[in-house]
Amino acid sequence: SHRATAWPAPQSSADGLVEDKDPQRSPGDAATALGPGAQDMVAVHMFRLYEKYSRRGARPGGGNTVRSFRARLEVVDQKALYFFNLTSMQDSEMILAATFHFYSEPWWPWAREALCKRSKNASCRLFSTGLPARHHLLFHSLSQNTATQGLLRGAMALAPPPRGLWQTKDISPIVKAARRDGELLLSAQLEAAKKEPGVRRPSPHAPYILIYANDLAISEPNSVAVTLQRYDPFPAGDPEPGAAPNSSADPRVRRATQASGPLQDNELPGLDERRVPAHGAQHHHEYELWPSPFQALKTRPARKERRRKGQDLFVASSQVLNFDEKTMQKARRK
Amino acid sequence: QWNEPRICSRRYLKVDFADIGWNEWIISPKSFDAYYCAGACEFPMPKIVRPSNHATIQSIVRAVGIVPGIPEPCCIPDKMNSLGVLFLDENQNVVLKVYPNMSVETCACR
Repeated sequence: SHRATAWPAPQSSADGLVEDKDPQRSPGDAATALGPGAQDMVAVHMFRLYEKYSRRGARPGGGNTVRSFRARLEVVDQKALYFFNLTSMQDSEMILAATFHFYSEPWWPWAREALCKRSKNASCRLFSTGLPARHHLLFHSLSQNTATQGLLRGAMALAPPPRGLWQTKDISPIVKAARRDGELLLSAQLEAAKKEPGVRRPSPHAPYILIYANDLAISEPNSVAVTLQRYDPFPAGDPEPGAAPNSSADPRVRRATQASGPLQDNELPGLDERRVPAHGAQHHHEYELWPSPFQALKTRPARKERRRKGQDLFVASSQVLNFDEKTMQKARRK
Repeated sequence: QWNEPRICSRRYLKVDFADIGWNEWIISPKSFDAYYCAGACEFPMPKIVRPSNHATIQSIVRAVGIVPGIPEPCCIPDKMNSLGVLFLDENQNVVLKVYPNMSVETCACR
């Protein structure tokens, strides 16, 4: 089992907590952008790691990936168990370190006194005010679909803190061993060394796990698409089951301007592709049969005249493309 | 864009994750300056486009016309920067990944 040693977790994970006097202080808008649970400690901690990297380029834990895992609380046999589903880790992610973060209520009498005063609960004072009970942190790992309690992976004795604060334990060996055995469901249980009446009330601050890893595939071409492209930008048919929840209600603002007016084709005016009536074998030049305003070649008017005429022509038949004589001659020849 | 230099150089491009539909799961950043490379790698190439030796040779061969159909070298990113992205994975857990080669620092002819 593990002695309650000061965990040698990566410096970055300690900074975010130890210096954090008020763990619930939100770091601003980005953490609130997380949606439900925006104020939970794991979001605050992850955003701090992100800020540290963005400002100083400090690689979190020396790797290129940090995954956080929120706890799912279940009461099994009168015991509060926190479950962590580690299956979202990718095979290419080599674990550098793993840390378990949990909030410890204060255990000293005066702190307890303050707590009881705040909670105005008569039975609160019934607890022995002697030495604080020692606690153990037990970790079990189990594969996805087994009902057993799983394999005991580690136990740590917890020295009770002088006041309520977030604590961090290095659980790297536990997580690495569980992953090696393919057991990616971890349970954590806070157990009192000596029996306490009733179920210990789970802390209002849910514990969480951080795994610092080096993603060996992140330098592959297009690695950003592997984790961030959740659906094909041009879905053919219905989106895949894993597509973004409401990819159909596309929130993006269309920027394309509408095509102005009907599309002009490039056909020469009056020389449209009408069928030549089927008769006699002799080959007629098709354009002789087409009624066309351009058939009788006009003499070239003077430049001034032409410009005016050109404008008139343009004004008169602005919806039809107009070509100069040279182009028309070429077209007729063709 | 119209008064951009003809020569191979870095051009400004800001990418907003909302425009590519990734903003639902990307927490931060919401957008970033990605830049891109564009412009000519014509003979003779000035030092500023930092041609590789191969690009210099290819450019000469093309200019001399020894072999028909040889294109001019391409203007591509040379030095690039990483970007840290904070996002939610499929289990709605928060993940931080530092992706390499996400924005252009310098361009060159290759």
